Amino acid sequence: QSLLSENDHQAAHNRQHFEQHGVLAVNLMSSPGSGKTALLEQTLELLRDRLRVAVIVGDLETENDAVRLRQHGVTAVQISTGSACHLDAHMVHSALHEIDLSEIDLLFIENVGNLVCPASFDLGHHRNVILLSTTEGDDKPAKYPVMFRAADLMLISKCDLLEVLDDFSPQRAMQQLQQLANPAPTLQLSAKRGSGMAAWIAWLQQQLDDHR
Amino acid sequence: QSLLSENDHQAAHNRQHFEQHGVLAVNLMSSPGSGKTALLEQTLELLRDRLRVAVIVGDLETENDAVRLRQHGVTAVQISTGSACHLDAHMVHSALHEIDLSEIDLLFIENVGNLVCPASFDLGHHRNVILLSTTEGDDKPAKYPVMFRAADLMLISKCDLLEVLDDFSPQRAMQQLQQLANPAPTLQLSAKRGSGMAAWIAWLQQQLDDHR
Ligand SMILES: Nc1nc2c(ncn2[C@@H]2O[C@H](COP(=O)(O)OP(=O)(O)OP(=O)(O)O)[C@@H](O)[C@H]2O)c(=O)[nH]1
Ligand SMILES: Nc1nc2c(ncn2[C@@H]2O[C@H](COP(=O)(O)OP(=O)(O)OP(=O)(O)O)[C@@H](O)[C@H]2O)c(=O)[nH]1
Ligand SMILES: [Mg+2]
Ligand SMILES: [Mg+2]
Ligand SMILES: [Zn+2]
Ligand SMILES: [Zn+2]
Repeated sequence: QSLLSENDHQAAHNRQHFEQHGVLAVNLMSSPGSGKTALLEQTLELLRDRLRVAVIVGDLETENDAVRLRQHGVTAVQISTGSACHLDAHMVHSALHEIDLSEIDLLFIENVGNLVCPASFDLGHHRNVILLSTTEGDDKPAKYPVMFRAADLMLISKCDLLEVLDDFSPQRAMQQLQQLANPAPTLQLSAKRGSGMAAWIAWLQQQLDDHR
Repeated sequence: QSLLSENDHQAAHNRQHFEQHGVLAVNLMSSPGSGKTALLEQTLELLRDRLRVAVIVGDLETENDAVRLRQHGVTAVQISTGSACHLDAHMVHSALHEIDLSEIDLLFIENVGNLVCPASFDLGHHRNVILLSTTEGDDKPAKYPVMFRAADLMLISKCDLLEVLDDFSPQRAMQQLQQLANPAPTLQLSAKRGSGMAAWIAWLQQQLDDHR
């Protein structure tokens, strides 16, 4: 227990940094390969000239994701976790030293691809956004409840593939989220085709307005 | 460290059970939704009347996977891990009490969908088989090296979708596995279409023969 409470202490400290500059921090979680980075790449293009954004991204190894994100003209700090299966508040805090929070409105934290442990570590952030890709199966909210109970928004990603998949039902996935007694909304989108992205951008803008 | 050594102690005990009955135990790991259960369903059909098989399957919650597997006429024991992101040797040991090892040749252990922690827990098994689905991206071996270094075989699953995906390269995924200094073979298959399944069945038969 003391491991988490130490983390919570650090998370509260991180949150002070965010409040001081009116920054909304969004924690993006999913299975590996659900499309977190692809979504962020499209999001950064759509927010260009609207909101000032930076990204912290966690992976066991490689700078792959940060390199992809920097191509869209933003600060992207890569955290290499080594063998840890999730980001924690200390890791995020040291990454914050590389970001000038007075220069941004919105901070995305792309967590390590994992549908279990990341949900238990407060990073000091304000919203949990969970991606569920159409290729993983619609039973994931029931099978990985710790994560989906923590969702403020569920994004069903890769919806362009629905036309070639025969057994993913967005309704079933949404029903399972509700059965977890989580009233969070669900949006369907495709980062590749751009469908559903306007509703996602509107949700982000709304959260930022509420936060301020 | 004592957590792992206690686990290793229990794993050695589990292995004694397997050796006593000449059973090969295969640990199946992947991201959530990569197709572990679908692969097992097809495998059970192809091994019917050839080998005697049982399955232990781990998930945080639900009996979904065990129910699917039992429809193929085998014993399938569901372990509900609660919030643990991986199976450990103790969980597998208590599940063994529900299986008569003198009646089987091959035991599959379908681990919790997670590309990090399951690789670190010896269950007493003999082979690690890692699934990487074409829909997750071919960069996973480099980004999740702890898991892919532990692979005895990498299976690229859902290969029927390659015709609609524009950026997954099986060669790139295989190169990345080799860059981890892991000489493990790679097989490409589709549980849905049946392609590549014969080579997978042949590999299993070979491992069982070597083991005995
Ligand atoms: N068809 C389709 N494929 C997508 C979409 N979004 C992402 N992908 C594919 O999904 C794979 C993984 O995408 P990433 O953006 O790297 O996923 P990620 O969640 O960031 O992966 P990790 O950071 O490794 O957990 C890649 O092959 C992408 O091309 C989409 O909207 N439609
Ligand atoms: N196109 C295609 N889809 C597949 C294939 N194998 C599995 N799927 C789909 O992938 C999704 C997940 O399959 P599962 O077998 O439940 O995957 P899993 O790895 O057992 O999932 P967890 O146990 O939850 O980690 C389902 O929607 C399946 O229909 C395949 O060979 N081709
Ligand atoms: Mg990514
Ligand atoms: Mg399964
Ligand atoms: Zn973990
Ligand atoms: Zn025993």
